[in-house]
Amino acid sequence: MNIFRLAGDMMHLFSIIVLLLKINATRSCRGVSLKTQELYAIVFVCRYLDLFTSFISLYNTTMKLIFLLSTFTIIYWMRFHKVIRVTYDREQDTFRYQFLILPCFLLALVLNNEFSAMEVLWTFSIYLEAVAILPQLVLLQRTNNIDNLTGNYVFLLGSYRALYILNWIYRFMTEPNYRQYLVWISGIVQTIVYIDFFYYYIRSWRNNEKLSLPA
Amino acid sequence: AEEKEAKDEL
Repeated sequence: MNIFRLAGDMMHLFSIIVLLLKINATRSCRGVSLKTQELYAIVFVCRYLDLFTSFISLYNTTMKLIFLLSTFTIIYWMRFHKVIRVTYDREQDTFRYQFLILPCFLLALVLNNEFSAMEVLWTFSIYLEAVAILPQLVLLQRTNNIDNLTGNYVFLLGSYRALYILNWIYRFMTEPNYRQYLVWISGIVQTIVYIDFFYYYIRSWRNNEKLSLPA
Repeated sequence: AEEKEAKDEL
């Protein structure tokens, strides 16, 4: 565990805390994409299948449980909570995510480290996470007046994988036989997807103005 | 061990 990996995990944890706070404190999920939350639920389920079979560390298991529970809580709130569900932008959050799920699954069938169910699903989760934020970014472009907490959520979520890239570079240099080409490429693609958002987020922060993404 | 090591990230 190096500082980049820990910082990345903390950014990821903070992004989820910010989102939970935003929805719970404002009793509203306006501007939040349910599609992205559901894609992340698929990512975590497919990635953490070994949650009960292989124990790595208390930290590892705890974080996996937090990610799973928080994502399902958000989905539950957005779908069933009597006050929160009415604030969901159903008409705006229309990204057809089957066009993300299917290609990622097919790619995982073809491009993986081992052709076994667990490994293909794990690889699928790596590819799917790279594009899981797209429905949320599309929704932000359609939502005028993005509230700060939602903007912060996306920024923290994007910065977590960017920090993971530094972690991979560090491990590549210090651990002789550490190779994760598929994860590295997917993580770089994931971070590139955020670059556009990062630019507008940092500019709005510098100019101290409301964040807005061009349509 | 290699396998476990490979999946130590979240």
